[in-house]
Amino acid sequence: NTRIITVANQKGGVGKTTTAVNIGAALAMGGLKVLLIDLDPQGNASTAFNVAHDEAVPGTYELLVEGATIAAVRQRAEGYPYLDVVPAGVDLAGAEIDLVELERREFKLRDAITTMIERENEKYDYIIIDCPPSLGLLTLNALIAANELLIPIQCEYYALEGLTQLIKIISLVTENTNPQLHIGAILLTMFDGRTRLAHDVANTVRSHFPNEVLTTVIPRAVRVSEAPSYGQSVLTYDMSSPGALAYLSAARELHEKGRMK
Amino acid sequence: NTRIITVANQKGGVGKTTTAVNIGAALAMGGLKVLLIDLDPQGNASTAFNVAHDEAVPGTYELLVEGATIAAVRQRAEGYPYLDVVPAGVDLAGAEIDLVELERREFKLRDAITTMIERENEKYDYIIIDCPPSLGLLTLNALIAANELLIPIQCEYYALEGLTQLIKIISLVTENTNPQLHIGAILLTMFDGRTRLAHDVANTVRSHFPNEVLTTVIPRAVRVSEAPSYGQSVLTYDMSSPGALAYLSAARELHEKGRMK
Ligand SMILES: Nc1ncnc2c1ncn2[C@@H]1O[C@H](COP(=O)(O)OP(=O)(O)OP(=O)(O)O)[C@@H](O)[C@H]1O
Ligand SMILES: Nc1ncnc2c1ncn2[C@@H]1O[C@H](COP(=O)(O)OP(=O)(O)OP(=O)(O)O)[C@@H](O)[C@H]1O
Ligand SMILES: [Mg+2]
Ligand SMILES: [Mg+2]
Repeated sequence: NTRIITVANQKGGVGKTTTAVNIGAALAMGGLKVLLIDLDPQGNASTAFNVAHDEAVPGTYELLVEGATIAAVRQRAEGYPYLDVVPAGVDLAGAEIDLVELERREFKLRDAITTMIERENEKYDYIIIDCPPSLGLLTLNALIAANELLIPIQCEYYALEGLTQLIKIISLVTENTNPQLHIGAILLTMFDGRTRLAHDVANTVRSHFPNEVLTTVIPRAVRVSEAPSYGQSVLTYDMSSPGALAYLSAARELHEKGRMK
Repeated sequence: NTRIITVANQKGGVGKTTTAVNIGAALAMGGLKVLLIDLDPQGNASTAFNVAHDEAVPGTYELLVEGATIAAVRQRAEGYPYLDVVPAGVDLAGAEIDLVELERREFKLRDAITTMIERENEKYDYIIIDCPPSLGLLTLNALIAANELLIPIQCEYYALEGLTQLIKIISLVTENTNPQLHIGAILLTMFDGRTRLAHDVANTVRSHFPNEVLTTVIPRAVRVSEAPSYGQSVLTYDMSSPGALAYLSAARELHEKGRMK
């Protein structure tokens, strides 16, 4: 059974891409087959794996708006035998407007994934979808395509504000279009143990979502933010650094948590 | 003459709200009349000044979609005699879809500001517009309403990626709808001098935009991120902290830079 996980949070800069990239890399390094779909017009997840995503390269735009198949647009991530990436080009910025007039506009991603799963014998163990920082048609497509949600929460004050809005959207999607969508996990990110603020935010989130918050907390660690400038995940950039160890542990915990269901 | 400054960058979490709030507060504490318009459905700028913005309170949604006047929706920020805020409620999330069918949908904000300036004797010295992390109709309204842009850039690798896209959008707006729009200033934020990455990014930005990058750099400083949880700007929360002194200096530099034109 393929686990389809959407990484979403409309608050900007909370670690969505960093989480999608490093969790995906950790699972693939552990031998699981992973597909990463970059749904953010900024294309940060594509950059993180050094996957070409300039205007000439087909990617998520062609998938959603032109009906291309996943097989036609995916690329193998260099150095990762079990990790494929559907890249996001700059043209994806126009997708939300182009999608508005199409039939089944919210189901385009789900339909593409369903077609792939039906046609291909070899299945992915994980499909991970990185979202932009908004609640528009791109993120809606991801919420409808997924069976679970991974929500990164930065240990900062503003990060709490948007959570109620996100929870509302999730229950709307669950009631209307995707009954299996649920919060699979919440990951606390950029935790700086020296500040009271970080502890306060972490405690607040844990008290509201005791079952969803992963025990592993990702520390603020400079090696994590350096890795993308080398086109690597932090796992290959500096495997024994605190950030890499935390993402390895988070991936293992997420994998275990899913098996228990 | 009222300076209308849009604070924009589609990359998430780079310090747009923190910059809009603290530059606005610094100018108002210096005796200048400031209007802050919150164009982000997350409503973080409204929260930062403890301005009510729940569903029952009129704000930016009514301004853009229902044709309300600025005078009807603005609120005075507590403790700031010269600072008014147009708050953003959760309903603003629906504005991009509701705007699509309206005539002059990209000019709604500009029209509202023009009407206010024509009708009122007492003018604002500054109008500052905080944008969401996307390049949709809300940010487009802000780009068309403004005469200059203030771009916060986080000293991180991904922050550079989105810059080319933003510059492209700005030149499209300048060519088609708002010829006076230009980059008034670029502000480097969350600079951590201990990391090579921060220095590399700062040097890259300075070499590409030598005239626009402000000399003042905002350090990463925990007091800056604590202030919003007390509904204050960092200037009133901890006036002598490194973050507050940096924002005071940035506001003074921005004000001087405008006068030299
Ligand atoms: N644990 C960490 N330690 C240090 N830096 C981090 C960490 N996680 C992420 N970062 C850095 O913080 C910034 C924001 O992270 P990231 O881009 O992954 O967030 P995002 O939610 O995907 O942003 P957006 O909303 O723009 O999509 C990036 O520059 C990233 O390198
Ligand atoms: N100089 C700083 N030092 C420490 N923390 C900061 C600094 N500037 C901003 N922050 C914190 O970083 C986070 C991101 O900043 P902010 O929310 O202002 O960015 P933004 O660009 O407005 O985000 P969004 O894209 O979601 O609108 C916030 O939690 C904020 O408190
Ligand atoms: Mg991202
Ligand atoms: Mg903001």
